[in-house]
Amino acid sequence: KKIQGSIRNYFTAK
Amino acid sequence: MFEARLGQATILKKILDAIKDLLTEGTFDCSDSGIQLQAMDNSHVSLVSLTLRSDGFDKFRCDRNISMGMNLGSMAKILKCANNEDNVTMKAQDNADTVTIMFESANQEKVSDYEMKLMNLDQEHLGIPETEYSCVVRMPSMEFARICRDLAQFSESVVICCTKEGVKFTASGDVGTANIKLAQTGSVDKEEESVSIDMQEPVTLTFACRYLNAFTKATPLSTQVQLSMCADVPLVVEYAIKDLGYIRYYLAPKIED
Repeated sequence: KKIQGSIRNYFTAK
Repeated sequence: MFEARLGQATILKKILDAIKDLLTEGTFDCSDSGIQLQAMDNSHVSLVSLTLRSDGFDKFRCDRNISMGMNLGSMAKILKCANNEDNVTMKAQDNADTVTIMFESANQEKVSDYEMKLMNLDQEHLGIPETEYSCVVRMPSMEFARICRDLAQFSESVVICCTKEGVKFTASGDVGTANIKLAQTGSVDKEEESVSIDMQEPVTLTFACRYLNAFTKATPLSTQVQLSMCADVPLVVEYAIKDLGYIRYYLAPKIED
């Protein structure tokens, strides 16, 4: 089963 | 003082249509290089990045950098009041808490202006790393919209598989499995009808149909759409806005639980 990841996990806060 | 003028309100209407389903509000960061907006949707699954270059405007002046937080529903209401062919000008004083949006008919006989309250949005800006994408697909934007709409009937998710032979979109659900394959086009008369694939390595990724369908609201902005993919990183769906800039949507892939 696939789950939806968050975009935050891929980009860093500036 | 900030002032930006576009020859046709229709472009701004299309831009708003392309973001207002994903975002309820957004900050337009204005500088002498142009206008930028970056915001995540409410569930933090996707990110919208809009860039409008100052040289694409009929007139552009920005003495000091300003950030204008706007309710996009309110802005859409205002833009509804413009005719497509009207000139549109956005104006704000430095440190202002309102922005004025003015529409002028081509013959200057009708001039309307709308003052909208700005919002102080505490929006987090994300740094987007430079990525070498394994596959870059360019295809007609209408075709992409059609595929997303069709496949959403069968599943919440679509698997995009890109190889040098072509790109395949798959949706599996209770009804069964739907596959749509697109091969690279040979020579076509019109560039906007072509499908091209630039592949370094094959990629297979799974994405939520709901977001892909939201991105296709940008279809009226561009005849072509570009999909950039790489294993384990967000998909980039880019619509160029002719002579003005682009809108890019980043979508986190679905991953194994």
